[in-house]
Amino acid sequence: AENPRAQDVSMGVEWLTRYGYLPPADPVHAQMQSLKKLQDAIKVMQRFAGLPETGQMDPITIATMHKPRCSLPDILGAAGLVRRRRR
Amino acid sequence: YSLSGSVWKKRTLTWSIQSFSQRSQLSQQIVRTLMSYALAVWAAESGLTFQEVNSQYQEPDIIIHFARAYHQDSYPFDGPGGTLAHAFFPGEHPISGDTHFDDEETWTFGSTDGEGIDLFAVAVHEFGHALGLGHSSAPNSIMRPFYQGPVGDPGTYHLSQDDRDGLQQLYGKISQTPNARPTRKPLAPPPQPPVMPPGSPSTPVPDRCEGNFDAVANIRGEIFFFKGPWFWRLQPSGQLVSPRPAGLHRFWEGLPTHVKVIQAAYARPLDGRIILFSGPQFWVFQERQLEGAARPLVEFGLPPGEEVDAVFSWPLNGKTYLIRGQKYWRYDEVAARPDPGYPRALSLWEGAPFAPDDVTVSNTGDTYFFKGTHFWRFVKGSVKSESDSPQPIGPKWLDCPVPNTDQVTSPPKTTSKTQSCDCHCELNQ
Repeated sequence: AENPRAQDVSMGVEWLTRYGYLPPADPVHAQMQSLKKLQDAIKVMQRFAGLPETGQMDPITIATMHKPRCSLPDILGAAGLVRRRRR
Repeated sequence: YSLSGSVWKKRTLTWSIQSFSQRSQLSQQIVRTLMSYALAVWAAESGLTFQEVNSQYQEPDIIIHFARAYHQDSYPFDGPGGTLAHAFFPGEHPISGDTHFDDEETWTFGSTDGEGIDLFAVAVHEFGHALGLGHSSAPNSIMRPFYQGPVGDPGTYHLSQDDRDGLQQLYGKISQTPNARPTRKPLAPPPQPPVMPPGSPSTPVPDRCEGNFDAVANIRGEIFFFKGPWFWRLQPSGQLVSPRPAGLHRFWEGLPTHVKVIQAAYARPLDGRIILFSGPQFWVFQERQLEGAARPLVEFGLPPGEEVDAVFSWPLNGKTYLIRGQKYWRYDEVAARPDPGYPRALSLWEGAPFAPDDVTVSNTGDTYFFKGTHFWRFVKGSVKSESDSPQPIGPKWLDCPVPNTDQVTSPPKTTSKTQSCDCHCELNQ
């Protein structure tokens, strides 16, 4: 498959983090996701979206990330967002 | 399906629309009716009741807003497309259960040209969150995170099996009541209750408030109550994961189907393995998965063919106690062998019931004996039951009402309690 654009990868990682597929960025240490972790996260996202589980940031996966959706994380806990209930 | 971990403790929930869409073609009346129908979808499968109230006089459980951009909840909307809506899980906070729709979407109902976003479909999804469901990856689930278009007539729409399973895991299923249907004039004939297949979550389940559990165990801070092929889970917070029990074989993967009753259970402190006992055998689980085959109880030092009533690990000495009738054995986990000199008389535990249903140690270190509808408490490290023992299990552990005095059964016979004595205490006892 054609390599995705850097902007798409960047957007994808941000998207996967926002919806709980990847752990949130560590505020203290710069960290880099391993390729395996990223591919696993993409596969799980693809399962939720009903896409072939390739683990690749392919065009259909990128397009799906732009689809309308509910803003709660798909994977609870990792994002730690939805448990905040402050008005 | 996935569960958020929170659930409403009441069965009647109030709702109100606090702000309507400013730009939608849908009238306020249509929006109210669609919300009513979207809630009724969930009510029809759970027995929950939804009551629309005037928020001027009463704080509703579910407050519905149409809002745009930043709207004071840390999850700003983003204009047309992208984020459509969100809802907050059940809880005690004022915002719990509240459901917000992005007012910059083009909300539609019954649109056949594919234009706009179907409000009913999104509302059903969001109310699933407001009731405690997370997102699902099941193909037909309304709880899939992506918008998948209109779902058809609100009057005939019903949840997929995956959604029903998740909902009924949270709230159980009871017979449909008239209140479960919308009180407004229907847009279409109301949905018929679906025919449930055998073995579905609608199968009759035992009443947890009747006690008489087969086994009780503290597994990683949660107390599991086993009864027949079912079990309930009590979270460390004291809240039931669900009032409806989970199926034994759906959870404990690999447990042979012929095992219908768990007679005792405990979590092995050394390695966290979970041990389930039934008949003269036991099974070892890592997490939910079975490890290896059934093993005989003789490994714990019991005679061949002997069964156990109760098993627990005592934090005071790290040893595992196995009780049968009026006697008990002790097992040394570190040495991986039974301690010599057993069985001994259960009377070591003063005031304990004979042949307890099970024994477990709470997160605070107290030891609890369970039998019938009662429990006996032994404070941390003590082998003498507390003076207020026994007490009914239901109100303390399982969110059950206090039994009427005429319903109270007399507690079973217990080991004798010493008043005062000139005791000689042996170190190994």
